[in-house]
Amino acid sequence: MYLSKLEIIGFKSFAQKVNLSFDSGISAIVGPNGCGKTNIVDAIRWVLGEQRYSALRSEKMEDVIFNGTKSRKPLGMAEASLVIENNKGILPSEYTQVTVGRRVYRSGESEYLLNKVPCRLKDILDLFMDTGMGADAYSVIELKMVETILSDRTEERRRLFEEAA
Amino acid sequence: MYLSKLEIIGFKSFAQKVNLSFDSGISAIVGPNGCGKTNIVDAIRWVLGEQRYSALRSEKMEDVIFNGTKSRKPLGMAEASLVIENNKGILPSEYTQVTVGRRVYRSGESEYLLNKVPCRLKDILDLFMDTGMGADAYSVIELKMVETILSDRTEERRRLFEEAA
Amino acid sequence: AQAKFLETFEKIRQNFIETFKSLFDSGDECDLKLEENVDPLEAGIDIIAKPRGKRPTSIHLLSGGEKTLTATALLFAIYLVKPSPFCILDEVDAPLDDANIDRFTRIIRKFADNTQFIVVTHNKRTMEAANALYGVTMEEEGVSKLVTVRFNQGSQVQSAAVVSG
Amino acid sequence: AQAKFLETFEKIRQNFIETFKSLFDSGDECDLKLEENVDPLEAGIDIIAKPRGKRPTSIHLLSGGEKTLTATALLFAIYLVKPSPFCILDEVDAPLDDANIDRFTRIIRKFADNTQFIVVTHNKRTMEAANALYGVTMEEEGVSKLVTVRFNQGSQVQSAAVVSG
Ligand SMILES: Nc1ncnc2c1ncn2[C@@H]1O[C@H](COP(=O)(O)OP(=O)(O)OP(=O)(O)O)[C@@H](O)[C@H]1O
Ligand SMILES: Nc1ncnc2c1ncn2[C@@H]1O[C@H](COP(=O)(O)OP(=O)(O)OP(=O)(O)O)[C@@H](O)[C@H]1O
Ligand SMILES: [Mg+2]
Ligand SMILES: [Mg+2]
Repeated sequence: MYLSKLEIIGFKSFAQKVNLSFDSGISAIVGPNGCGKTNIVDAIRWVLGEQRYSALRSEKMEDVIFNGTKSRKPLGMAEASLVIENNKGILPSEYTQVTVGRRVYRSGESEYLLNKVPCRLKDILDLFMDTGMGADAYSVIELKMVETILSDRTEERRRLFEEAA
Repeated sequence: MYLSKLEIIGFKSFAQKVNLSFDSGISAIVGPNGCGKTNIVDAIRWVLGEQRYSALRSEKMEDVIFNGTKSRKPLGMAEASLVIENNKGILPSEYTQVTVGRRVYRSGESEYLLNKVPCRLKDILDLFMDTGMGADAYSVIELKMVETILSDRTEERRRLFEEAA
Repeated sequence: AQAKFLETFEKIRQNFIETFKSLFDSGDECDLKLEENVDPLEAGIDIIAKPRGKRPTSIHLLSGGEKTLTATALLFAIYLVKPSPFCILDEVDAPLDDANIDRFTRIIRKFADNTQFIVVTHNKRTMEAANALYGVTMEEEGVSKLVTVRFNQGSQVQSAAVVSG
Repeated sequence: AQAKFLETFEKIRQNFIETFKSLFDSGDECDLKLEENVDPLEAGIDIIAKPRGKRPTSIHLLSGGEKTLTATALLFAIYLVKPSPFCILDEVDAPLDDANIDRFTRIIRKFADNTQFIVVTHNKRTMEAANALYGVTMEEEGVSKLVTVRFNQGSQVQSAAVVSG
């Protein structure tokens, strides 16, 4: 099972639609500081159902919508969609490809889609239960976690262990 | 005014005596992970009177004494001495060169030296008062401070501002 | 709940010891200990890491790079208990020197048979370990777009010259 | 005490604006604001940073590299109020890309007339900006020593080959 295609539009710095096609090997995302690499990581977590806005460096839901520049107006909606190859049949679905989508509007309204059909957030979270792929899994490792796991604050470290249990 | 010579022995990973001669320009300290670069920075802070062991990544005073390896026994004392060029007469001293020294023993006993003459810690701290060179000044900037100054914890950021006032 | 936690803890501990030895040397010691005489559901978790013959009394005495590698081994160890089909690493290689980058990429390649890796990086050596590179840039201020990444001198990444594509 | 703090705060604010513009672009905006309607001795300090036409609603939306550069500008700004004759930077360049490393070294060279810099780094470009390099290594496990640093290809640091000296 692997992520094969990510489409982002209106999410953070992606004012224009961007399409990434991944293969199942090792992919490297590169570019200068501030160009949008971590925003791509945020988009993947977001579309998989991440609900904690702090994990996306945001304070509120609408922070993830493109908020404009000197020459562009802010947008009204953020959208991301992720295609997952279900080649090992791990996902509880007959499809060999599963597409997960998410939209959020300035009004705060959210939409979730499974294979282009509107669904509830619960349906997306249920799909990934037991695959280790939930948004709060260890799938994303960043330098800040290195600090946290080494910190002397016992609760932080324990929490990471308990989430794996 | 600049630091011209640093001698370290028995301090952290410096089981053998090491001598560094700096000039007044830009010096770069390089080498692999874990080889002792930050330990050199710790030695400079320590010899200038740093009393907070946490600032030296230590929990107690004797953590800075070389604690041995598979093939070497721990040492009983750590010592560092720093030569400062007083070429602009900034330090309240008639000498054109001032040497600051510090030793700590496993017993916890400490010695401080000014131009090789034993003195009190207070004498060293007084020497640097108003030169901006006290151990708690901004003379050392590390990545951890980047985290602190950007953190939302208002007291952390305020504390840094107040120390400068 | 206690049994489940202890079982998971033991798995993490075994994974940690194995991963640590791949990232450091097979001769290096490490361990994970639960605080004794305390209810396992409340106990603190101690990380013991002794790279290359050193005998640090706590992980805080380790260098920046050594801490990152130790934490990475532990985060991978937790990850392996319930492995996700994909793993995203965001610039965890920043504090590592060349030799450690090679160990880091070696362990990723070892896991890559069962796990899709997406690595955000500024490091040329990490880029060389990838199957595919995705360049991100902001040609127009504040707007991210994808670009083709070219390298100088054949397939070796001398400097990733990011060009419009 | 309040007058002193406000006076220092204003100095830091001016230094910050100037340093930020040198590290980013002269067209970029930034500011430092005291929380309003609160006793200045208790007020929180807000950092506003808008690099390159972006309009982040808070510094938390900035990228890793942008945050580091902003924090570095602020730490320098505080430092300049009571400048020490020397300044030690420990791997603050780790999150920066090539272009930002050049800006970082440019600002250091600008301050180097009045300040001795000691920079710990793994970065080749930062090394190229230095007048002198000090190599540290651990030939014997756990014991630090100094070595001569040689470069390939004349004076350009292609790869700092650290050899015994
Ligand atoms: N809602 C938004 N609208 C527009 N731009 C945004 C929004 N949220 C974040 N950004 C911008 O995206 C940029 C951050 O991008 P990102 O964190 O992906 O950088 P990066 O490529 O990871 O860089 P680094 O190498 O420094 O970590 C910031 O400059 C920020 O201002
Ligand atoms: N009292 C001590 N006795 C012996 N070794 C010590 C002592 N204190 C620290 N060390 C060792 O010194 C090493 C750390 O060195 P240091 O922090 O200077 O590394 P560094 O060169 O800054 O590396 P990095 O590039 O990873 O930051 C650790 O491996 C630690 O075990
Ligand atoms: Mg980033
Ligand atoms: Mg270090």
